[in-house]
Amino acid sequence: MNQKGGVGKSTTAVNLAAGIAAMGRSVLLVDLDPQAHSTLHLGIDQDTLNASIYDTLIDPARAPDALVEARKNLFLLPSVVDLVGAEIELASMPAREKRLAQGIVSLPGRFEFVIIDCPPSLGLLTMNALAAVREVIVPLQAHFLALQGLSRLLETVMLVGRSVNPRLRVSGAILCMHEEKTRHSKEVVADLEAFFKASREKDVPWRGAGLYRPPIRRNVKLAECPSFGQTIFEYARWCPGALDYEALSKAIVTQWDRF
Amino acid sequence: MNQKGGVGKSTTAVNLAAGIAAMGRSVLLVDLDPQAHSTLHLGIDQDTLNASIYDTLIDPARAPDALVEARKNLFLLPSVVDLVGAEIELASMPAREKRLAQGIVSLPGRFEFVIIDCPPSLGLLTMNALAAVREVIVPLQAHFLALQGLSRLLETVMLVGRSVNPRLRVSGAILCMHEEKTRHSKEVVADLEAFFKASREKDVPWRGAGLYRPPIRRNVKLAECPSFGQTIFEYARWCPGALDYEALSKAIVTQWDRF
Ligand SMILES: Nc1ncnc2c1ncn2[C@@H]1O[C@H](COP(=O)(O)OP(=O)(O)OP(=O)(O)O)[C@@H](O)[C@H]1O
Ligand SMILES: Nc1ncnc2c1ncn2[C@@H]1O[C@H](COP(=O)(O)OP(=O)(O)OP(=O)(O)O)[C@@H](O)[C@H]1O
Ligand SMILES: [Mg+2]
Ligand SMILES: [Mg+2]
Repeated sequence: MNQKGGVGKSTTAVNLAAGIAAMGRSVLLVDLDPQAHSTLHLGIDQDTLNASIYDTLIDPARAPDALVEARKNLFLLPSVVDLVGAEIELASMPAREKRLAQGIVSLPGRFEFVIIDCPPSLGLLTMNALAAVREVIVPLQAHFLALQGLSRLLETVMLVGRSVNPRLRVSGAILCMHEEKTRHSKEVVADLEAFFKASREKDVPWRGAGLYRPPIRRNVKLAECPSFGQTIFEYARWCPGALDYEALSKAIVTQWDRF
Repeated sequence: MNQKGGVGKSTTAVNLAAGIAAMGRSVLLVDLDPQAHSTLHLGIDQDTLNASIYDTLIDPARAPDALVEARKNLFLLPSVVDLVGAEIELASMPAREKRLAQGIVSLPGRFEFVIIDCPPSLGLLTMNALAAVREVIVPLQAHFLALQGLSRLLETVMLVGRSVNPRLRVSGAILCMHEEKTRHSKEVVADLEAFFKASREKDVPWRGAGLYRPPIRRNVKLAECPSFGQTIFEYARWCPGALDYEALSKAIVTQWDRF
């Protein structure tokens, strides 16, 4: 998640989910953004859906109706445009931030990995995601403006950790659209590493977090593949974008298996 | 405005406001995003403010307290983090989408240009912007995902035009972070131009709209200057980013003076 817009959240959610599914692990991808970019990226047509994440939030028992098998081992709870009104509708409901968690639990079968693509805000939709998961991964661009929101994001995780979801922790950040040669991105990366190093011994939800390796390099093929409804692996299997997301998928699965 | 995240809204709002102010015209910049990136970009410290855009929305008569003279000819209604709660607070208030318009009217003196930086969503904050202005300019990146939200954005402008603000129209789109050599961006630009051409004779708020020239090229100096609290003109006066925003400022002022 990251309330900063355009940092690579949807691109990462889809290609990480596809990368992990390709390793034979079962994955649920939840599209919690009214833009429905993860749904679009996988080539799922909103008009053909019986139900969506919107129905699931309003009535969690409907999650099984909304579930779509998008690829082998990769299931999706798709988004629709109606979701844009959900935040105001949810605001007056009981257990308003727990509805996604209830929806996921009512799904048949178990998933090894659940990945949630969040909208660029810290509203009720993102709160639902934070209440439902164990770990937060922060996609971000090595730009000054993208770095600015990090402390507010971490504060929000801390607040949710203290109230609704005590097991919540931040496991790390992923550098997206990375241009490692510019001085500006080197400076931002150095700031990030210093920040994570300083928190290593602190009693905070991001204790021990760091930058995932490898960074995802800027690669125009990652911007092209959604227009074909394909993941990067289907579109250009050996391009830098595919290699980076493949290596990242492996790194995340290895880290997870160790817990 | 653009609900798609990270397309260059804040960078454009600040550098356009600075470019027009440098031409001797009086400009009001309104930071309507809880991320407060326009405020940060101009080097304004949120902690030193008497009042902010948040106070103005809750009580429009407070707008004069919130007004800051950021540069010569350039005034700012700054944002603060509290703004993130405003949408839920505003939801139950009377004339909830007209509060910004009321705030601007209560400011002393007149501004020739009012530029509003919106958050990446179509919620009540963006509605307040749409109710207060005559023209919408859409910053966007020539990427497939950024193009997807355009029809929904235009629909929203149409709805606001029919209900609260009949004079509202879309005057054009600005290509940001533009990489004119890639095939992908050429295809997206061709799609955009075909779309605008097809709407030229239609009775829609974006009739006669088009792509502003020049596009704003990708230029790392535009990502660096906010970390110094400077506009691109203060930071690197002759870099491609400064030349592009200077030319764009002139194009917009010329178009405006002709109306
Ligand atoms: N590594 C990359 N190289 C090149 N382009 C990329 C890369 N990652 C993402 N993109 C493109 O950059 C844009 C922003 O990425 P994306 O939409 O995934 O970000 P987001 O954080 O989900 O945005 P939002 O805040 O709107 O949800 C998209 O057009 C996407 O195709
Ligand atoms: N022409 C450009 N060249 C290079 N970098 C740019 C350019 N324009 C903007 N940027 C950088 O790209 C990132 C996104 O731009 P910006 O924050 O202005 O977009 P935004 O639409 O306001 O994002 P949000 O949706 O989060 O409000 C920022 O880090 C900014 O510094
Ligand atoms: Mg997204
Ligand atoms: Mg912005």
